[in-house]
Amino acid sequence: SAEKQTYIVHMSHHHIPPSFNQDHTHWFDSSLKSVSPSAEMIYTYQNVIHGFSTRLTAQEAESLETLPGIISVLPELKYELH
Amino acid sequence: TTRTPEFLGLDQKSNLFPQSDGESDVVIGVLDTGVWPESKSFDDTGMGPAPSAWNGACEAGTNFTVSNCNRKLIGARFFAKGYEATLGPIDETKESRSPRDDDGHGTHTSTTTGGSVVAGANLLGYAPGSARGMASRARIAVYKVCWIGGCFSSDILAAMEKAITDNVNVLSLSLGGGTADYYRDSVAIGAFAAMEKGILVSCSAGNAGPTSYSLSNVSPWITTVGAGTLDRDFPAYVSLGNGRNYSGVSLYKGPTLPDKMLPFVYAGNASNSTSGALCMPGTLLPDKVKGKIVLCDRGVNARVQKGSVVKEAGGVGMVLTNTAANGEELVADAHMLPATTVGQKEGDEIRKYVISDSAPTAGILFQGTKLGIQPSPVVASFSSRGPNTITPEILKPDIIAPGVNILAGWSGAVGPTGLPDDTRRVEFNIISGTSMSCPHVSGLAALLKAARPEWSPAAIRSALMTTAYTAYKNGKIIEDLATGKPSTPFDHGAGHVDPVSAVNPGLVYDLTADDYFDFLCALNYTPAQIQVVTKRNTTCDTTKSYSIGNLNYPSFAVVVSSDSTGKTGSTVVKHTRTLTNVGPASTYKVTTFSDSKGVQMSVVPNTLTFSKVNEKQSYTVTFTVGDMAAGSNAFGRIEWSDGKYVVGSPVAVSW
Repeated sequence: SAEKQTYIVHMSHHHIPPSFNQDHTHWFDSSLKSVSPSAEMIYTYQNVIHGFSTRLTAQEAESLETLPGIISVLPELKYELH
Repeated sequence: TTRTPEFLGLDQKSNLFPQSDGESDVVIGVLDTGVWPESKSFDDTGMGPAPSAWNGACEAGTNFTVSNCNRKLIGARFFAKGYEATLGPIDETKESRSPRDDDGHGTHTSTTTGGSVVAGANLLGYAPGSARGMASRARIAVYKVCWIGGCFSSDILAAMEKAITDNVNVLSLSLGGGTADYYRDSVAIGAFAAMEKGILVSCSAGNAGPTSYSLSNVSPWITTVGAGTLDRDFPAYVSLGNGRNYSGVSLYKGPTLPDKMLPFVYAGNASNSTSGALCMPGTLLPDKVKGKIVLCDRGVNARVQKGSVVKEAGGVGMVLTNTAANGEELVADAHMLPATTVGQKEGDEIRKYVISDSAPTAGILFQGTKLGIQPSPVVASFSSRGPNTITPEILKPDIIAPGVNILAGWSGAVGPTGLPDDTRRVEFNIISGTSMSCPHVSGLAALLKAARPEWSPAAIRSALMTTAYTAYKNGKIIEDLATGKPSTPFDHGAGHVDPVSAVNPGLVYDLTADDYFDFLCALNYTPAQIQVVTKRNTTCDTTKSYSIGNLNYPSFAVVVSSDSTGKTGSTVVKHTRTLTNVGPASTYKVTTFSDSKGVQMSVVPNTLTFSKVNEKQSYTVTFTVGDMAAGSNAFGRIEWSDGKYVVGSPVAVSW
């Protein structure tokens, strides 16, 4: 359970707390650090999704999903060339 | 590519796309394994500066500098952070941490979409001609998201994020994952955002055919492309000691076999392994194959690897036979020893001979490139098939395009077989897959975008679908290679792409992001799922009745559940559609066709009159469907015609 995997974290653009002054990246990071102080964001996204990707344990992912403004935390998928 | 421009009628392009002077303003983004910028297909002679709206960049990295880009290849980026987060730092001895293509696949697909004209192109002399992309004057931007270990969705999302802000007009993705629901599928999610920005996203349907329900990339806002053959082949006959000859295909070029019959052995009888017939590494006994031609069965390991295994064990040639999984599909390979691939039926007969004869012999006769092969196109066996696993009420694939034995640009880092011991280097290679048919449609979409800049992605896709053909000139339906019988809309979608007609379709089925939002409501998506896909905070209108069947899609799929039988033992389903006029004022009449008496269609109104461009008219189709055994399918068509334009839609009914 301590093993980490990559997750895609979808945040609700409209639920950013006022205290972040619309600084979405800061909000993403503080949400992440609240469940895993050492976790880093791999990418942040604004157009394709509203959120970021990061590596978490399953338990950290579950905790993150309960935070306000988090829509879903989905495991990364691997695609193959056709 | 060579031959596909002629096969698609693009060689007449000069008078068909006169409007597409804007072609050089269209940018095609390709998410793949990167690019080999030295390919002649990226020659930018005569091209003006990149379009003013272009925001992209050329990222430097290992073996790649910003000077590798030019006015054809105007963008090159790479995304490895997701891949490295999972698999660790990229091994730079094996692959370049840069946009450089070490695999070949990305160069092949990007040059297929928009490669410049290159005279005298060929692979070892095969498929010679002037190679050119579908939109040979469009610009290309590559986004490297696939590495040796695969293509990770966090990288794919980052690339799509960048492609949107870079301002590409078309996105081409020859990759797929399992059949995750739209809100779990990063390609589907990224494609929704791209579609909202007016970007057409074209994806490969997958190579898991001919099994049903085997499609990838089935979102309705994605153009899903299956694969068909060309009228070109590379025959290489097998002659046996019993006087019989069997046709096969091969791209082998090199020292020919001696001009006599050679000893012939079945790999299954030249191995200590139970799977010896597959010619897997280390399974052939040299003393049993030395100096002989070896019969290998397809399956498990790569076709070209089998040839390498035979060569290593001392064999002088290989006959590779299809099994039931591939039937009569003949995909040609640039084997490293004299080799040919034969269909399942032929292979079974050859196997019988080589096992039963006391001193079996064989020879292989290479015939080079043959054109005018008929029937063509046929649906490739490997092309994934419907119905749509996620939403059976949306008919997929949308369309088929050339995907078998396609010549296009290749990487200089790897040989034509891609095998480590293949030290040959080629400028063009011939490979097969829906990976090859997808970029054909991406490039054709770019051509249409240039000719019709005001069209939405849905309108472009509609034009490609309603003008696609499902029958040969003799009236016979396009054949399915897997069955030898006529293919169905679950195999060919709306049919084979016909760009010459697509530029003037008469009417289109248009769709907006709001329509797709309503579609997700019809799926009963939760607000969270809808927000993941659409990034919208709005919820479905509880006072509205949403229906999947009313998504204004250019095709129809009706799913009859056994509990919906009405009093008369029949089910009534209504679908409404809206047509937008993109041609001259005219009056269209509808005709319907069903291949089953159990399916009746009535259309109200049955005449639509348009007096100006962009005028919209709606109609409702009532399907009255009798009882059939579960798992049955029936097919048909709904066509609107004014005598000049035909706006055709396939119909599929499933029980």
